[in-house]
Amino acid sequence: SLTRRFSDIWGRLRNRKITAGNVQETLRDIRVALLEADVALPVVKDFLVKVEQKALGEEVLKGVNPGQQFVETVYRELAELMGPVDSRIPAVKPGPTIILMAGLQGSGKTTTCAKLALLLKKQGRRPLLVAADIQRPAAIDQLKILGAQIGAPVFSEADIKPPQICQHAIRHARENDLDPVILDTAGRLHIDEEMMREVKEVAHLAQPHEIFLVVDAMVGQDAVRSARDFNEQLELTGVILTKLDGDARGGAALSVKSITGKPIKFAGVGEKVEGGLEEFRPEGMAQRILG
Amino acid sequence: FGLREKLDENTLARIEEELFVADFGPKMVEQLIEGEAGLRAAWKRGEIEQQDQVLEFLKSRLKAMLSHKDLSLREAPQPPTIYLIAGVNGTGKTTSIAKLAHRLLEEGNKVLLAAADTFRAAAVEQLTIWSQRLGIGIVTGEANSDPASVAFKGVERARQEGIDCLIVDTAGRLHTDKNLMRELKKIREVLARKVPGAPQESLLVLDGTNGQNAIQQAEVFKREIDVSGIILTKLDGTAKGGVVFAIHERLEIPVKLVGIGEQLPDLIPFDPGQFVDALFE
Ligand SMILES: Nc1nc2c(ncn2[C@@H]2O[C@H](COP(=O)(O)OP(=O)(O)OP(=O)(O)O)[C@@H](O)[C@H]2O)c(=O)[nH]1
Ligand SMILES: Nc1nc2c(ncn2[C@@H]2O[C@H](COP(=O)(O)OP(=O)(O)OP(=O)(O)O)[C@@H](O)[C@H]2O)c(=O)[nH]1
Ligand SMILES: [Mg+2]
Ligand SMILES: [Mg+2]
Repeated sequence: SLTRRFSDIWGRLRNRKITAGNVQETLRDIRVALLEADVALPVVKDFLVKVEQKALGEEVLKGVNPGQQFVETVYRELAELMGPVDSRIPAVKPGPTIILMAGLQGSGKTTTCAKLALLLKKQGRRPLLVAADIQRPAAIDQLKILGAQIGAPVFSEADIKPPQICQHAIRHARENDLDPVILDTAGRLHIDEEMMREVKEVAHLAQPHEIFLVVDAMVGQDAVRSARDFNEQLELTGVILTKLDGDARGGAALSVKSITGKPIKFAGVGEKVEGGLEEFRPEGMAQRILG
Repeated sequence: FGLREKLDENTLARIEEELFVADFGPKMVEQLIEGEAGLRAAWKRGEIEQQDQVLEFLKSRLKAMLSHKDLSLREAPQPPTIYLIAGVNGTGKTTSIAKLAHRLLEEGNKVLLAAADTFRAAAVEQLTIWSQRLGIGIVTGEANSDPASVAFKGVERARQEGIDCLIVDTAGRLHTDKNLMRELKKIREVLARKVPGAPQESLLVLDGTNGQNAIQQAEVFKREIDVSGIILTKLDGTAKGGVVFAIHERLEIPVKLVGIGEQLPDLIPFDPGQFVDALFE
């Protein structure tokens, strides 16, 4: 693990001060660890610069192993970069609060919509799920089944396009005092102009208060490209990282936060809707990324 | 890369970056640049001197790494040929099955699908819609029933109807979930016991946007169901799929098919030459 490696290197150092020279070797180890963890290369570079500045600016505390102190600095810097977290979804007045889920194919949007609805139900809200993915075979069925599992209504309407489905759903929510409205959309490539135009139109008509980018924790270097493009096209308000119950190191968390500046609010931690969504914890994520 | 300019440290650094961004991972990058058969060694030996030679040298090395005896899909000596499809959640298994069925139909085969994902919401409905679009049969089971029993029924019906190829869909599962991996292993055993030599292919569907975790996935799935090939999906995006080199080298699993979109025609045979060229585009 990185901690043990650091202790070995620093154990050999007798200096009281962390110097530019002895920091270099450790930075190389951190670089490898971060790249192994799928943190995007440009993000790794920026991070190493930040950490080097922090480390060189610190006086080694008395009685503390300089290696240990350096590791603490790295963890802290990583956790701080991925935080802070505010996962509250305030009820907007006048309602309803509108939440849009967007992201690449298969990232976990539909399941996450249901998970979020369940979370909000438990907080006393009355969420409405909206089946605005009309192209994936049985996507509407999927959301309806999940909605039935958690006792949340699902809005769908045939023969119209996603932007209009969302408009009608919001009207339906208003008329039936349902809040928030969670809009499930089709998976799409950030380089698919037509599909990006469609989701922008959904956002334009629905005027969401929250726009979440749903990202698979296993995603590699491509995380920065897709996140940057989605962020440029949509006013993202947050990110949800899914499939964290696997063993992917999840460097995408740092990549996405760095490139978009948008907070990661929730973590998908299971296939089941019940218990499958937690508030995102930067400290836990920092440990995981550094291995 | 300057055609006549001399190779220098900066060139190596730029290539290194490109390899990282393509998801090669630090170990593989180290090997390709600093290893015995790497770029730096070739440079020292005088094998490559100009910048334009570097890319050609690297590409030929990469193409050689992907050379594999057989990239075609195995067929059974007599029908039905059985393909088992597995992988982590959301990688594109169900859609890839529809595309594969489409290819096999175009080649004149009679194809049958088995919807052995009995767990996920609307998984059976999803594959059923594809089977209707393809005009082929599908075997299904009760929700939450034993997926192995659906696979079993699939084989029986394939035999009854003189089917050339049976494709078995399974639920997405994390390789870290011991119970689910055991369930998958059981599905494979049921197929093997029912039809000697089956499944002719155990195909792991990997999401092309995955990073280094794809290697762990391949390792565990190989151990549990002896993966015979990979379907690498979503290469129509911007991800390059560089992890396949580590998978190929360490586990000797070949990529056989590539997904390049969400519709039936969007599945192509893996072409190592094209794949390597695309890495640097
Ligand atoms: N293990 C695990 N599986 C998850 C998680 N979130 C979603 N999944 C699974 O991932 C797969 C894809 O989830 P979906 O909700 O269909 O993904 P999607 O983004 O809506 O997919 P598209 O609409 O096709 O783009 C399903 O098998 C889900 O059960 C998670 O946090 N952990
Ligand atoms: N762009 C693109 N999308 C793809 C490709 N293959 C699959 N998809 C999309 O990825 C999403 C997930 O596909 P599925 O076939 O449901 O994936 P799965 O592995 O069966 O998912 P689970 O059964 O939930 O584990 C869908 O939106 C597909 O249309 C591909 O090659 N390119
Ligand atoms: Mg969906
Ligand atoms: Mg599926």
